[in-house]
Amino acid sequence: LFMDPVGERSPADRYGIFLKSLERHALLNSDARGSGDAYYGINQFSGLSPEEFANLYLQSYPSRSLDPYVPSKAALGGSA
Amino acid sequence: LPSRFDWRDKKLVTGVKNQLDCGACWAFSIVGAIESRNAIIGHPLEDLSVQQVIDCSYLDKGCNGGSTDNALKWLNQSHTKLVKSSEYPFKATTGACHYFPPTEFGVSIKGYEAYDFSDYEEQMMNILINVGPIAVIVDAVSWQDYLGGIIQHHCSSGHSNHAVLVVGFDKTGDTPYWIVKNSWGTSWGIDGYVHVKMGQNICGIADFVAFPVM
Repeated sequence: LFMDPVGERSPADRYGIFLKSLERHALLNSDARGSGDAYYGINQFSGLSPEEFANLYLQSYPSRSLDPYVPSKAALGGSA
Repeated sequence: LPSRFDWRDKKLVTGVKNQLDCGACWAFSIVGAIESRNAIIGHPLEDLSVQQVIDCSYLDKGCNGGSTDNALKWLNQSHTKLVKSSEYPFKATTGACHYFPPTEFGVSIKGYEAYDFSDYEEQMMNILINVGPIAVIVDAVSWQDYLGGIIQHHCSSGHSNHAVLVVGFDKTGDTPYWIVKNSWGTSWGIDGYVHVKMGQNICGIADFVAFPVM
């Protein structure tokens, strides 16, 4: 499944991306400090480069026209 | 506030979806919030049409991306009634907007609210409990490799790129965390869910919070 998730690349390229994913998992896991910390490893996205992953799955953005309401500290104090 | 709260315990959250190669997390997130809110106010829990939002929300770009607040703005302005998912199924591609007669079953919203709770995650807990699951936009770059546990590193605020749905929280353990429903299928993460540490705006989870008023 992870060897050719979106086509466009040769098996050798895709395997290279997979190996880089393994390096990334090791780096991410090296910061785990205790029980309950997140852990990372092979899943359905391991054959995608970070760029491919972002182009496919990270496509939401806050609206530029929106000015999100920020609650005031005074109001928060009152409700607490 | 309780130390643990999860809308799934009340059977008011629909199943995890899979957006496949369609970049419409924003639509899955908003439709999930509407499904739950509609059930919380007394209607049956129904899978509503994500494809309808993808095809029809002209403020967004379908499978090429969008924003949760634009989707809510469109739903509010157009008074669109979301039909059942079975009536307008997900196709993982952007298509032509399909219109339904006014007599057709559908769920509409009366308004929406959006907040920046980056310094006020306690308020976010309040909203979650009193209103329902809430749509948020997070930095999900490191989520590519996530298998389980509580995300507390390698995730920044201020770089929002992925919309998800917060359905609960758990503060009973050493590390309190938000319970977050994703749209990458049940084989990803913890049966399709991810846990994100509470209290430090990890992944920017409190930067852009939005929910429908119904």
